[in-house]
Amino acid sequence: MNIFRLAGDMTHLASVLVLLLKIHTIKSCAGVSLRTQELYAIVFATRYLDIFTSFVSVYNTFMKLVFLGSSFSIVWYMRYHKAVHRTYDREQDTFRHWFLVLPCLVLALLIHEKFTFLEVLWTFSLYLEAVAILPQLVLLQRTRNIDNLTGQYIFLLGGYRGLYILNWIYRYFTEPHFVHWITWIAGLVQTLLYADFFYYYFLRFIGGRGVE
Amino acid sequence: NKNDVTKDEL
Repeated sequence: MNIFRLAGDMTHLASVLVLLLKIHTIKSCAGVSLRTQELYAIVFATRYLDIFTSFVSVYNTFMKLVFLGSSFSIVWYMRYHKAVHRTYDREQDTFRHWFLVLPCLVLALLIHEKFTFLEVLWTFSLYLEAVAILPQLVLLQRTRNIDNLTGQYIFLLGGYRGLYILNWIYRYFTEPHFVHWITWIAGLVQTLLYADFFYYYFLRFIGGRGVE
Repeated sequence: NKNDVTKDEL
């Protein structure tokens, strides 16, 4: 574990907590894409299949449970909790996210490190996570103005993988044989997709107003 | 082996 990866995990955790805070306390998911949340639930479900078979550390297992539990409960809240569901913007959140799942699965079947069930699904989760934010970014452009909590959520979610890139650079230079092109390229694409969001976020953040 | 190294990340 290095400071970049710890910062990345904490940033990821913070993004999830900000979203849960917004949904649980003010019972609102305005501006949040249910489709992105559904994709993230699939990402964690296919990435953490080894949670029962390979133990890395208490921290690792605990964080996996947190991400699994939070992503599924956020989907549950947005789908079935009547107060929260009412604030869900169904008409605007129309990105065909299932069209993202199949290409990622095909790509994982073609490009992976090992051709095993767990490894292919794990690779699939990497590809899917790289594009999972697209429905949210599209919704963001349609709803124009979003509240600060949603803006913070997206900022933290985009930032965590950027910190992971620093972690991979650090590990590449400090650990022999630490080369994982698939993870690195997927992580880079994922972070680059946030580029224009970060641009507007900093513009607004510096201006002290909400994110538009 | 190197794959375990990969899987120690979230």
